[in-house]
Amino acid sequence: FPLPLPSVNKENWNLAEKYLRRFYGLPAGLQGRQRTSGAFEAKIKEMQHFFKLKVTGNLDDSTLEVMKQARCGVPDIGEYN
Amino acid sequence: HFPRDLKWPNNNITFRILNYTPDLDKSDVDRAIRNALNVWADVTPLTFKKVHRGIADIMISFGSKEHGDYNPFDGPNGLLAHAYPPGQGIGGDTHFDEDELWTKDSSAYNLFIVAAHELGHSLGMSHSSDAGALMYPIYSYSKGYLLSEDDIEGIQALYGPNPNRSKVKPRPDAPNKCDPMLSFDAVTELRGETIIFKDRFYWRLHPQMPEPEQTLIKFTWPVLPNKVDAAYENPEKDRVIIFSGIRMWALNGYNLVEGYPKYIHKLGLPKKIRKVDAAVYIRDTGKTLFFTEEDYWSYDEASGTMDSGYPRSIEENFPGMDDEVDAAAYHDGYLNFFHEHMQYEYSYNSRKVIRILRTNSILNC
Repeated sequence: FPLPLPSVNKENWNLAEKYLRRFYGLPAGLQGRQRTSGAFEAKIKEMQHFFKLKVTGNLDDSTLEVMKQARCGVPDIGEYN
Repeated sequence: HFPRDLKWPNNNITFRILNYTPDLDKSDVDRAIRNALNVWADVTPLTFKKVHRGIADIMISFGSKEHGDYNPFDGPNGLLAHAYPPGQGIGGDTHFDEDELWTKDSSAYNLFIVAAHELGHSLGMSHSSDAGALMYPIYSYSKGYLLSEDDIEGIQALYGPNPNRSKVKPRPDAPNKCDPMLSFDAVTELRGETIIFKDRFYWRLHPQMPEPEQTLIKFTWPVLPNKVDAAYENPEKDRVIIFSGIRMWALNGYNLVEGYPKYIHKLGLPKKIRKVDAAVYIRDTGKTLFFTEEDYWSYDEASGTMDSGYPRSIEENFPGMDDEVDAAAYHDGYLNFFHEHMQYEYSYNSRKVIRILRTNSILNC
């Protein structure tokens, strides 16, 4: 499974994890090493595809830059449906 | 749209403002919300009635961190607001993060723009992947008409058009980098990056970024106009000059230089010139070439004066080139001219066009 790029520090990694949990439904908590990492990559790809970034599944600089921008957060609509 | 195309069952929607941000006058908040609702009312049969008590369809409030819906905000920046799609109870409700600084202008987060986006959710619009759409999830400041084709198509698919209004002209979609007919407005270097302007957007090409990044001009430089005619970098002065109509702005890095805009005639161009089509700095000579219609001019950066003997004909002095230029760039003895959907690589030394490519080949297309 993909390893964080050398340029990705822990702070950025945490930011990405928080972002993917909030907006892309990345499951919280550990679910076995391999599965968590696969989900992480899949969610990054989903996010990169939406923002028309290069779809790599890696936490590259352009992906992180988008994650750091101010945005709207649509709440999970499931909770009241 | 949200899953199952959630929408209000009737066209008469009520809203209530539960509390106000201290950042703005109450009347300014009222106006921002009303104007934001009007953005959608203009293109649909929807009407919005303000109520002062009881339950409204759309309940609007300002709150910080955990504010009652188990979807906490995160302090300044990051999350700005959120809204729920149409439905009973919390459905349609719009919450703004009170930890943001809300403004009427571009100095911080503009309440009207954020409200217009959130109220789109309250009506059933989900996020758009079109960077120029109001429903794009990332905040950007812009003036003028907010809705893009994508926004209008989306809302009218739910509620239909406004029967009392003639069709409004939406903002065009963001340009597609791989459109074979793509042309550029302007190209410049900026500290080793290449910046390509097209309509309200620019692409940023960085040697370490695999893909070009498309952003609204207003997102980065709110004071720049929405349309750039020409741009060039003088790396010795660490300045990028941006042209739009008869005005020009200067950037130092990504920051605007004080004292601008200035009139392009300050450069020595005659008053009859109303716009610069393209500009390029030739590092080897210290001259900047300005292209205006079928002619070009030479400007000496060191003395800050126009060279005599100009204007000259583009067609005659750059053999093999078209008679007009949209944008130009210079690299290691080669001038890249962009005109419509073609790019001409011109050797400055051998004075001939050596390659013809598609304009968007620079964007990896």
